[in-house]
Amino acid sequence: EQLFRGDQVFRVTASSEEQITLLRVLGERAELQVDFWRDPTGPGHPADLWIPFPSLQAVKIFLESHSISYSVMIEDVQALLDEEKKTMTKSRR
Amino acid sequence: IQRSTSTFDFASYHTLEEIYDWMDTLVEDHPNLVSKIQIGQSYENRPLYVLKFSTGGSNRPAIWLDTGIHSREWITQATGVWTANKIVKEYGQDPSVTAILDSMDIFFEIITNPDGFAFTHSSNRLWRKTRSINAGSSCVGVDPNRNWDAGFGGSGSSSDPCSETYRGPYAHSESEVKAIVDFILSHGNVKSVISIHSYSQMLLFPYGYKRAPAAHHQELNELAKKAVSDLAAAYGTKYAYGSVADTIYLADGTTVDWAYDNGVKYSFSFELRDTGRYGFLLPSHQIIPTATETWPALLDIMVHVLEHPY
Repeated sequence: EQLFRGDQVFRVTASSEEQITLLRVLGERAELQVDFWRDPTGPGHPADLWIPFPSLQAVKIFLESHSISYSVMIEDVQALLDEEKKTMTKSRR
Repeated sequence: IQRSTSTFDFASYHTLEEIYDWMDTLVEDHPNLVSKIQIGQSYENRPLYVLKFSTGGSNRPAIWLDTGIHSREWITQATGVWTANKIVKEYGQDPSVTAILDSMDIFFEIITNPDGFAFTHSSNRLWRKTRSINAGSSCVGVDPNRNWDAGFGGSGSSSDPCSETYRGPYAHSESEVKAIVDFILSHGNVKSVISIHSYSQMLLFPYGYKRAPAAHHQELNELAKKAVSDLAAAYGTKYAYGSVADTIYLADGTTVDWAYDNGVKYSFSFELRDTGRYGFLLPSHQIIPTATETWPALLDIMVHVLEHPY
C-alpha cells in the first residue's frame, strides 16, 4: 500500500496569467511528481497542489522565487489517511 | 445478524464489498421499487451494477445518476449511497419524489469505477483513473471523464498515459464508459444525466470541449442557479455554477458533453464540497451534511425534468 508520509497539499493562488502558466509548467515537471487536485484556472482562483515529501523543498523554492502565494492546506496527507482508516474500522466494529 | 439497510452506517466510508452488499439489501427491503441491473464489466472484470428505481410502466422517461467515476472522490460514492436510500425513503412521503417516480425511472450507478475504487482501498488512496493497462507505457489507467466521444482528443485532455487526465487510446476505450454509453443509447429515453464528482463546489453543464454556449444554456443556467441556491440553504455551502469551459477550464471527452450531444438536454455535473481544507480527503463526519445539502439541488433538477418533458 502506497503511503504518503510527509506529503503536503498547498493551496496556491496565482495573481496573473503569467503565474498560471508557471504553475502549469510546475505541474508538468515529471521529476517532481506533483498532482493538481484542483487545477489552476485563473488569477485569484485557488489551485490545490499535492506534493510528495521529497519535492517539497523544490516546490517551495519555485513558488517563492516567482512570488506565487500559497498556504499549506494539508500538513501531512498520511495523517489524514490514518485518521480516515481508523474511523472506518471503528464504524465497522 | 439479519442484514438490514437500517444498520448501515451512512456516516462512514465503506469498501466496494460493503456497498455492493448494501445495494442487495436495499433491493431485498424494497422489491417493488428497487432492482439491481448489471450493465457491463470493468477492465478487471468487476460487475458494473446500476440501481433501477421504478414503479412500473415500460421504458419510461428516465434520469441517470452516477457517482465515483473518479475513484478517489470517496465523498461521491458515500453521497450516492445516502441519496439512493433517501429516494427509497421519500417515495410515498415526499410529493416531489412520488410524482417523479410515478412517471419516470431513475438509474443510479454508485460505483462507476470499481477497479479504481478497490485500488484506493488496497493500494493507493489517491488513485483517480481506471486500472486499464496502457500499451507501451508503464503508467496505468485512463481518466474516465476524458474518454467520452464528445470533443475527444482536444487540448482539454492529455495524450500522456502518465497524466491524471489521460484520455485513453480512443473514445469509449474504457469498458466502464462504454457500458454507460451502450445503456443510455439502448434505453433511448434518458432525459437527464447527472454525474457527481468532487471537489470544488460547482454545478456544471455543457460545454466543456468548447466555449460556445449550449443551445439550452439559458434554461440550464437558470436551473443551476436555483439548485445551488437551495443547496446553500442547508449549511451555507457556496457553489459556483455555469458551463464547464466558463467555470473551470476546457475539458474534452466528458460525460455531460457526450450526454448533451446525444440528446440528453438536462446534463449536469456536481463537484461536491471540500470546505477548503481537505480536498478529496473529506472526513467522514461530513458525509451526511454533504449528502443532505446536495439532495435539494438534485431534487430541483429532477422535478424540472419531470415538469419539462421533451
